[in-house]
Amino acid sequence: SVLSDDDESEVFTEDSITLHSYKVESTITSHFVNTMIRSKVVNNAKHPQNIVFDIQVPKGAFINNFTMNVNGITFSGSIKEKSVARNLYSKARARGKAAGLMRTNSLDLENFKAELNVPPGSKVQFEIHYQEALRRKLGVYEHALYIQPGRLAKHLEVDIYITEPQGFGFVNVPKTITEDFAGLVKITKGDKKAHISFKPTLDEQRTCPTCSTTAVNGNLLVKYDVKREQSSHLQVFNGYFLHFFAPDNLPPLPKNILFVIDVSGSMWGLKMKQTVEAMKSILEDLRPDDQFSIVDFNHNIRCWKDELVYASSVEKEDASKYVQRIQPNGGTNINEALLRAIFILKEASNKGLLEPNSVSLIVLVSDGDPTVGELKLSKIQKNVRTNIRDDFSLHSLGIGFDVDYDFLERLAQENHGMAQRIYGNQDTAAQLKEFYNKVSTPLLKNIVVNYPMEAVSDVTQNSFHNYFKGDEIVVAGKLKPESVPNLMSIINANSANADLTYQLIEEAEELNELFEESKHVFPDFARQYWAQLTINQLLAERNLATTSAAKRNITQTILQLSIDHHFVTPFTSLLIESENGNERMLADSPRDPKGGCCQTLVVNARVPPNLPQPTPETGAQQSKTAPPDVMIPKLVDDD
Amino acid sequence: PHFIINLPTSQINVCFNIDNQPGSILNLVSDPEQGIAVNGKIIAAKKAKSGKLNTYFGTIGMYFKEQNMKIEISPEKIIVKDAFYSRMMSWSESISMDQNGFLVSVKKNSNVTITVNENMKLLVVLHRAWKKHPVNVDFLGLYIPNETKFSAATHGLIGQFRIEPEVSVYDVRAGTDPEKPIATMEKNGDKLTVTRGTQKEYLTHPGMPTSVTCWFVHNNGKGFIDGHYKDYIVPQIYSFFKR
Repeated sequence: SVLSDDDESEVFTEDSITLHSYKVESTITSHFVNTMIRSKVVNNAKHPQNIVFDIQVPKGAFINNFTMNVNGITFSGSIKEKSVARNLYSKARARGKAAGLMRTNSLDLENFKAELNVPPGSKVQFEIHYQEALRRKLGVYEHALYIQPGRLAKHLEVDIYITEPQGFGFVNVPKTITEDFAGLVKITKGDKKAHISFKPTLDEQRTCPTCSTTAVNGNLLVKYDVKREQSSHLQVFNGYFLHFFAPDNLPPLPKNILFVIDVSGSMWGLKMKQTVEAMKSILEDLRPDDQFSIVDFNHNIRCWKDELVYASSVEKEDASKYVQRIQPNGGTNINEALLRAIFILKEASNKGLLEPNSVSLIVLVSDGDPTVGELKLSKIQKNVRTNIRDDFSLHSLGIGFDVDYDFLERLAQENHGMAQRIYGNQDTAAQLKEFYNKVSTPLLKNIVVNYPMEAVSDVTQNSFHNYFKGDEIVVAGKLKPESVPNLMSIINANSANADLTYQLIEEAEELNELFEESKHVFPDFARQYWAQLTINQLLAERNLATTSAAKRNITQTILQLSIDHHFVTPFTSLLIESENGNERMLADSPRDPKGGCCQTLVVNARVPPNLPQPTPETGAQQSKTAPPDVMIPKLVDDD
Repeated sequence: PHFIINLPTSQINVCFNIDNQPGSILNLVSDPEQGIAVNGKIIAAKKAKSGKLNTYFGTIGMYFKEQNMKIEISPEKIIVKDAFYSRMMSWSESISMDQNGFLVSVKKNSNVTITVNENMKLLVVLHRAWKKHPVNVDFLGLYIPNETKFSAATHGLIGQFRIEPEVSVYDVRAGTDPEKPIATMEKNGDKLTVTRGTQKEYLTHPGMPTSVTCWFVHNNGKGFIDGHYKDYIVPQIYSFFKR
């Protein structure tokens, strides 16, 4: 990964900055992605200029390295505990040897931006690595790459290599940056390996034949699934195991579902219109053995029916008419609305009206903070937690920008549910419907995955409330060194009116052969997958910890794992420094205090006057960060 | 398909073949009192071998009237249906399903055991052929342990032997094939000529056949089974045998 001048052809640009090459490579191994983005830039001007490396990282991915090479001087990254990294960074800053790095949040992405002031004739190479475990949703794994070189690149190359030991069910590329590039994206697919490549020439990149601007700016999206001949698949590799469980061909469990819909004034307009559209379609999809009701709330709580009713066509039509008549206005009383929903479910359960193997769900749709009744978020969480029963789950959908998504996510996490941000736009109905589809078909409940104690250790979460069609349960762990060559697992679960037991025996190191013959395999996939799962579960556990001592212990574990596995997490920073340690940069994990809006976390520039022009979205937040000397410590250390 | 009937009192095994048209369904067990029917659907090999087209059981159907359970087992899949649900299980994984004392247990690529209230056990064994084999096809074998409790009214090609018939074999003599002596079998007073032979049994060591020595009854078990083999043809995979 060093600079080379193998091609002397010129790309004329107004600012005399040449993008020599832009390479993106994703290696997906058993649904675990290791992505590298490398950019080589030359300042051909006769004066110093700012060079920006600006990329987008999917939320949920962990950055695990960033390196730079400026005129032969290599800056390499190391993961350190936040305060340690900050102290080192501060020292460099005091000597004027700190460079700018910025991470910001947008809706489903994080922006990562490095900005350098580069002397004339200088060459710079940026390289970032991030890793991500793909989550199966509605029967599909999705991998998105955001290709934005920013200017014409002499060499532009995007490669996605996929290796799936189970073999492919299908692979397709529904988004090819723009439709014009569809013909340039090549897909090569074998039984267990696939390669997607995109290598446009300089002329093919141009927005028009005589333009010096690039048309390459957008998503390259790959969707695929693996073959599902077996309900579960155990992969043992390099001392770690991954267990993927995704049974199909099971009859759906009946569900008892309470829709709790925010109809406060802020929902007025497009959001309500789209919510109504989604609800009409959702109601239509309820099955006759499902029971449901609707609670709509502003400052008051209203119910379509005070108890659950079976989803007959008459009831569904009546509910649909009710939803269409809703006129949003007033405040937001989330606390009372949720307690009412819980009460309705509990009443039905106490009266024996719920099917024995049914699944009970509350789906909360809200677009804002509570403004009426209980306002303290922690009190609402506590009220819900103490009232809800362990076999109910609460799922939260946050619509728009003003919603406190962290709060909704905590509510869901604490109560066995999922949370999802819904963007308030023309697509809202489709997003709501998609979320509903994820939970609309419960296939199993009370799933417990067991392994022989003497063979494994450090097993991630192994019991799950529900399994929904199209989803996938993943359990990972370490193999004990003295364990036998075969790993066995037994999965117990309740299906509709029957108990199921799945038994699986997998030979350890069975994957060696496949991986040895594959050039493009990420050899650490099992180890890093395990670490990501463990860290994410610990982060969720930390949210629920009731004592500060417990919280501290979890923090310490996450910190150690982040350092051992080289991940930037909320408790670590990536310190990027030159070989002699004279010059430093810092990358932190951005927080998400209020959801959608972009927030600058670390802004520091060795040459501050040429910061990028604030966009309408980022402007307000960026202005808050000046002067950096005052704001940086507070923002970086705000845990 | 071939049948091996173990007669513990006589301490002999009797075997016979039933050659019938592919697609026809034979009743194997019919217990009207307990409401249990077990049937097998005939499939044929891909082509004839030495002038003979071998036939096998391609689907085994079981109906448990009391529990309202229907099980259809084929080399492709196992389907379990009750009054409300239909579940499909695959041969490619080990899975068991427990539903109110009714246990269906699939052993990966090997067999399915159906246990009902612990006093009835039926085993279906999968025989996989090489996919590109020019002649052989995948087929199934059914094993019913002697301990399985069927009622006195039970009939069917296998079920009729729930009560062991009085069988004796004597006058063993050389046949046309010196390797296979012939003998006289007397069953409940009737006499027939049988040939010494061996058949493969897969119960003891799954996947590894054990040779079972038996007295072979010719002409589709004529004289050993009750009536004619065509009497056992039933219209549906869950039908009961009707006399």
